[in-house]
Amino acid sequence: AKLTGETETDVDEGHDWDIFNINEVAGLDLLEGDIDQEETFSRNS
Amino acid sequence: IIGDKYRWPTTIPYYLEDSLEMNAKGGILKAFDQYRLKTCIDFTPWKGEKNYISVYKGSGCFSSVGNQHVGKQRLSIGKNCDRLGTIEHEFLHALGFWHEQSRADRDDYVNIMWDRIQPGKENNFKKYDDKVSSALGVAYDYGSVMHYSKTSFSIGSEPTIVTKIPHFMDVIGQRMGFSASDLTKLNRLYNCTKSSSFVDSCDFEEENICGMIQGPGNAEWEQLSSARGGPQTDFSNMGQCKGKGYFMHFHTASAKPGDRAFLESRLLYPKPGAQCLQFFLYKTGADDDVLNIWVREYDEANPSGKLKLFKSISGGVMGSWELHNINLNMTQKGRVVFEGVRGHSPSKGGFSLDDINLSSTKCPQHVWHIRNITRLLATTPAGGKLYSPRFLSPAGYSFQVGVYLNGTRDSPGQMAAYFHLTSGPNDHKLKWPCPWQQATMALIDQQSDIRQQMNMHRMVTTDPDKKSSDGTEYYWDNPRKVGSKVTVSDGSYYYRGPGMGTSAFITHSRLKSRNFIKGEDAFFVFSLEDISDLQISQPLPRSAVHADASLMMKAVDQGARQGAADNSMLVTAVAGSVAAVMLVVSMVIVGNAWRMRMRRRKQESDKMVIIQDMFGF
Repeated sequence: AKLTGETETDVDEGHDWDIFNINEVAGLDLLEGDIDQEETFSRNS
Repeated sequence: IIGDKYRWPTTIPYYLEDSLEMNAKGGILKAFDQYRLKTCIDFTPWKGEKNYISVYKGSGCFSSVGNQHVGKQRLSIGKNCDRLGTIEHEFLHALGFWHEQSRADRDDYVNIMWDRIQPGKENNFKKYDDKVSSALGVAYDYGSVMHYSKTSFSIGSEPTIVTKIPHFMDVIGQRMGFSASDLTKLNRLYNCTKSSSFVDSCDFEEENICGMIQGPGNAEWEQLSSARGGPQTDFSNMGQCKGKGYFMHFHTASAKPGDRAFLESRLLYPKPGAQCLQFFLYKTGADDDVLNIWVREYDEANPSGKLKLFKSISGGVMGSWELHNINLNMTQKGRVVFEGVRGHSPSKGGFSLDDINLSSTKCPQHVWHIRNITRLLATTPAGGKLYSPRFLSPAGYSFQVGVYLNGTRDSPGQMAAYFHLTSGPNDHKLKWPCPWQQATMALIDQQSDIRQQMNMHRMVTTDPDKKSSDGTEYYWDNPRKVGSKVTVSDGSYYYRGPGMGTSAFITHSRLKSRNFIKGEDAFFVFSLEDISDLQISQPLPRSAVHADASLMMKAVDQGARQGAADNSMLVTAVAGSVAAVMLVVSMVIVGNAWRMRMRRRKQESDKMVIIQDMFGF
């Protein structure tokens, strides 16, 4: 646990995250993965 | 999305909510700079406009499509959403863009593999017909930052989207930044005729050399495609296009000591304030040849212009194209002037200039030129780390960046990049642990025109409260305390602190695309900026403060009125109670009096004494 010049923090934790993966992990189920749907253009899913 | 009601004004009010991570706040401001550079869209802090975009840290990255006219329209930049391309993607949604593969004509370009999509997620692959959505006359764009990546909503690792041209399989889903088509569409949708911060670009391919002129020197710059003593080719095309590939050259070898050659830009009208001049320079002359960068500004007092010197370049690296970034500060109309001065030492060549860009933005602070990256990629094993030189930030912090060209042992196949603080000359007077410095690491897409560049950016920010996993040390403390000693080949040494970055900086297939590698070389640019001021809440606009204040006043007023009402009710209740008690007492007294009277009457009648009516009270 001691910090050295070799210590590294990978902010992506080894993944090449895309928007859809991030939202999936967060448990979001948005339209097309990342669209916050407003009533004005809601679609029949 | 079709419909003028979904458009924002070209200057969009924004509010950065306190919930945002510091790195995300800095990243959002960088994304705004990209919009300003490449489109006419600008962003301004919310000053009370009716509709605005409020950015917060939700549980992911998401946005509505277009202006919803809901007043405060929220857009989430959550954990892991702080990549520049991701932020640009979400704001493109807010500006009115759907995903690229939901276009009406998408089946002409991609196959959707329905059997590989997670059950219940099929609705995410719907198309919008051309009554709802318009492609604005732009061809299907595999390179759009709005395209899904190939395994989106996949059951396993098999692609759910297969491009009809196989070459584009690894192109779709890029999150580097705007593609050329993204920009065309955005500029068409918002009727942009010019960008907010771009000023000029020149690759010297045309004979008019972008309107540049020879100044009042005794020597001249020439437009060449190769020069005696080098370079053999220009930088824009690297000699790959026959009949093209020009640059500007001042041949100091054929000039006399002290001779000067001026190359002046056309008249420019940048926004007052900071500008960044970027260009590639190839030096083959003498060490004491000098290239001066001036600005000639015109005003009423100086109708023929007044020169201000911004940088003198001499010595340094010879025999290769080098990227230079020079901060200017033009306050009025003017010209950028390149003055070549012949030194006294023998020269075999001169100065060559190519791919000049000027924009109203701050320059990146440092350039790292990785020579022959093609060979390094072929010879470096996974886990082999290449470190940049050490650089100093404006605040005085020393840092370097380490890259795993072929990835780490755990995740090979993509380049990883980590930022490290290092010991430096100012450490004794700096704050430790290092507070809120945002490091930007950008791999340059070496396109001539800055507006077409799709640079790969990643940012990390030093949090002074971050600790080691056992909680005994501060992560961003002085590298002499939490770092390792590094001995350099000349025997000197320094300390390198722990690193922070990403194992997924760029995949090899993307690294080899576009112009990240040109002439076997790559360029990184780095900045380390103090973003402490973003810790303070964005001020609320006056109207909102007033609205809040009037709401509060109203609440206080209502409270007071309520209080008064409560008081009067209390008074009424007390009065009522007193009255009731008095009534009961009166009744008892009257009753008693009546009973006494009756008794007396009885006694009087018994005694035959008549007593007149008596007042009870």
